Amino acid sequence: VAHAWRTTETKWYPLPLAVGALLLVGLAWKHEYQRRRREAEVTLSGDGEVLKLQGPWQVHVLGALPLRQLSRLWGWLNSHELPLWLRPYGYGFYAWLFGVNLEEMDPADLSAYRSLGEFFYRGLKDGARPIAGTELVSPSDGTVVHLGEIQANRRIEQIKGVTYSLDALLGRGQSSTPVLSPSLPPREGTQDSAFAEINGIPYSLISLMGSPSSKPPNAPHRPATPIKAQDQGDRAIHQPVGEKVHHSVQVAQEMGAQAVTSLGHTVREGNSLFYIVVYLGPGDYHRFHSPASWVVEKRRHFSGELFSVNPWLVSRLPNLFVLNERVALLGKWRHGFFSFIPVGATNVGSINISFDTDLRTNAHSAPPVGTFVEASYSSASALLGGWPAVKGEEMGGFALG
Amino acid sequence: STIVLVFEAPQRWEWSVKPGEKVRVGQALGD
Repeated sequence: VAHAWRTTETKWYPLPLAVGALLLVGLAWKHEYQRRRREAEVTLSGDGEVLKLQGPWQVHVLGALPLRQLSRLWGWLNSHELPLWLRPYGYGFYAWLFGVNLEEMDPADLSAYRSLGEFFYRGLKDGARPIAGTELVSPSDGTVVHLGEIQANRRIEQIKGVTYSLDALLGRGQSSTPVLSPSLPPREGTQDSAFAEINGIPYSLISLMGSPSSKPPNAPHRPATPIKAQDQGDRAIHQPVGEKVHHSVQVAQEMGAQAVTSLGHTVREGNSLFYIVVYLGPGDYHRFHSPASWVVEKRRHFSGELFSVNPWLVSRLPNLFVLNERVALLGKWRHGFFSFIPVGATNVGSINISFDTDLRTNAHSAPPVGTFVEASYSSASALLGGWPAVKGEEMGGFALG
Repeated sequence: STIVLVFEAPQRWEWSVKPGEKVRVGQALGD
């Protein structure tokens, strides 16, 4: 053996591509496995619960995959420009497969979309989605997964009998990193009396805030629903203009443990916390709109996994919405606390917020699971203390990868 | 992808939709 070791000539050959690819996948898997082991004991839940991957064997198989890397690879593949002749066939097949309504999209010409990623993030024609006059409207196309009232234990029901913590979803306490102040575009005048009911600011002042003559540089080229002044004069105004909202800690304590600590607010007397979960399928329009007129005060970006969020997995993987990467927009509306939480998934790992171009989701070097980076929008409006989101206005969307 | 809304509202809040129902942007969810 010693003789052979010394005298045998070494010849080097290039590895076949398949072997090289296998080696790379193996290395990625090892890296992911080690990362998961390190993070396995992270306490994600606000009530001290240690969250671990649990469920049937399919869940563990999914958990072993490098989902974030796969998501970014998927996005990269779908950002490539397709040849002009292929576009109508390719997108037409996608539309047939997932039930996309091609007649309502804008532009209507399929060859105008350079890549599948662009087609996926398509816009809609004006008037395709009328906005209902009721207080809360759907922020997106999709299917209602669950809805209800949050009880005093501050847990949200994922499926029957399986819950996750409200504090884990929205974050509790302060971010471990400094609070960011993203550069926000100048805000157009907002003529919506609902804002007067939020902060008790005279309606006349609200209509003048921002820079009426300037358009946000990163505003979508044409929102699906134009922003218009809304006549909400038929609403009962529950408090006189100019009077500050009184949040009574004592009242909240009497009601039980309902305090919304994520913003330091407490629930008003006679109010409760409610939730609704909307799932967007692959064929759905993937931009989201403001479900009400409200003020976005903070953004919390939670790093996390990118499991699929289809109803099948929702019913099998507890704490799915707390494990996944998400952006929690926190603020207030006329009844008090309001939050809007887009949750990413494997195929749609990128969450865009139209007015916050500093936000980067599904990044290569993500901070540890369970932590969040906080940004304050207080500079958007000195009067309202945040970004005024008008009901029906486009707020952002989900992009492939 | 999924969107979760968590909000405060009067206890007399009434939903206009139910689980499993298809919704579209701008459709009433509750009042």
